[in-house]
Amino acid sequence: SVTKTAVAEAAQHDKVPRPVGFVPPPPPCPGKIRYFDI
Amino acid sequence: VPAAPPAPLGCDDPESEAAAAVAVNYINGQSHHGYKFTVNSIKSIRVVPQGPNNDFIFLELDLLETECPILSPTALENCTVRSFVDHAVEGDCDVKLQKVDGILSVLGSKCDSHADSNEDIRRACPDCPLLAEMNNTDVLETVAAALNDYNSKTTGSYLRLLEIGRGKIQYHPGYIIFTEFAVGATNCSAEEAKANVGACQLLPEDQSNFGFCRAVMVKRPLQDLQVDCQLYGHQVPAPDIPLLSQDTS
Repeated sequence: SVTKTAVAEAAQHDKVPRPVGFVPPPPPCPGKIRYFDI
Repeated sequence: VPAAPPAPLGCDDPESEAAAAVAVNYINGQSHHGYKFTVNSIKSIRVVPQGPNNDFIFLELDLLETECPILSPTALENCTVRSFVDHAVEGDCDVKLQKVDGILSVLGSKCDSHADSNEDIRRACPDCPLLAEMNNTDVLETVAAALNDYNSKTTGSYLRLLEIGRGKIQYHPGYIIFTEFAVGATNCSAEEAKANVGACQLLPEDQSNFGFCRAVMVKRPLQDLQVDCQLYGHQVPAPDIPLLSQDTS
């Protein structure tokens, strides 16, 4: 039960408020698929 | 205090795209068979600094086959990417580049290509023709018949087969063979070749002496053969007739 509490608290700390209109950056790789994926 | 290392490049960053463009041009330039490839996606990029203004760049690329034969003079930017239902072929390449003072050069590349699975094509298009083996009897027969047909009708150079690019077979409705093949012009006219085809030699390896043909043979329900050849800068061999002749008839 101690572990569960610690995890829950850590999760709360991760919830940093995002500014309004914030768009997360795309993952750096792999890049966009230009045509189609096979 | 050493400067902080630069942020890693993203796969869609302009610098990555520039490296991918140099890499794909190098790959196409090294190839003498099949079709030109174009970049579908940059899968990974890693920059390893070697010194001031000197980096190694390791690229992993996902390429797609275009419809432009490798011998075609068409610029890659103008080549159509072969569609998924045309049984697309993908290339996976690892490329090592060097960037010195902003100038990119390729040090080496390793590629592997494979066609999409028949099952994938079937799912998207149940009746679409599927890629056949290059040594498929029907494909070979179609190419031979098509080239004979073209040579029997042309007034230009006698063409010889350089390589088969693709063969596809459609089973329903009808039995149809689709082929694409590269040809080379010879020093004979088609008429001269009738007399002694063995004497006809391919012209020097100049792009203008190459061409590309598409042929479709319908075997069922009714037999039919259609051939279309495009020569890159068609050259007709000079006739064996002097330009100035005493003969006034």
